[in-house]
Formats: sequence, C-alpha cells, structure tokens
Amino acid sequence: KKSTLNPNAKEFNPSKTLLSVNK
Amino acid sequence: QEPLTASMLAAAPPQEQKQMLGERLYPLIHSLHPSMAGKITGMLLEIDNSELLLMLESPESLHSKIEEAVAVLQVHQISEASHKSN
Repeated sequence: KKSTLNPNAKEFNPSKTLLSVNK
Repeated sequence: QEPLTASMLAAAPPQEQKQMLGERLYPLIHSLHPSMAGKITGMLLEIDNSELLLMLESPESLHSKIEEAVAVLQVHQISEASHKSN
C-alpha cells in the first residue's frame, strides 16, 4: 500500500532542553 | 518524564499539541536515525494525534512508522537527485 507520509513535511524543531546533551 | 495522555493533549491548544507529541517522538526517533530525526518527526506529526498517542504506547508500531518514513524520504531524495541531474 502507498504510504500516506509526506516527504515535504515541515521539519520538527525540538526544544533546546532536549538537545542540550548533543551541543 | 510522565506519559503523555489524551486529556493532557486535549487541554493544550492545537499547535502546542503537535509540539508536545513531537517532544516525545523526537528522542525516540533520534536514537534510531540521528541525522533525519527532525524531518521524520515532522512527517509523523502530520498523522492524527490519537494515532500518535497509540504509537507512543506501542514501540513496535512506532518503529514500523519510522521505517516507513525513512523509506519515503529515501525515495523522495533519489527522485529529487535524478530531477537535478536531468
């Protein structure tokens, strides 16, 4: 079956608190 | 972190609901596909909130959706690349 997911979807930006470990 | 519930979501404005779901989905997706996590999360956030809540409770269905998103993205990237080279 064909996927309903859209490759042009807007990228999600996580809050800085979540990413702080990687920065 | 406490689990996200339907009633917690319902109490928030629509735009915030997606953000709340994204904050839960993103770390899970990031652990599998770090380089594409933002994009994959964005794609999954277009799915109904009720379905996303079910996925957060069911790692198996979440994983299959993530793999589906990766496959869709790869096909998309290949077709974009071939458009450019033509």
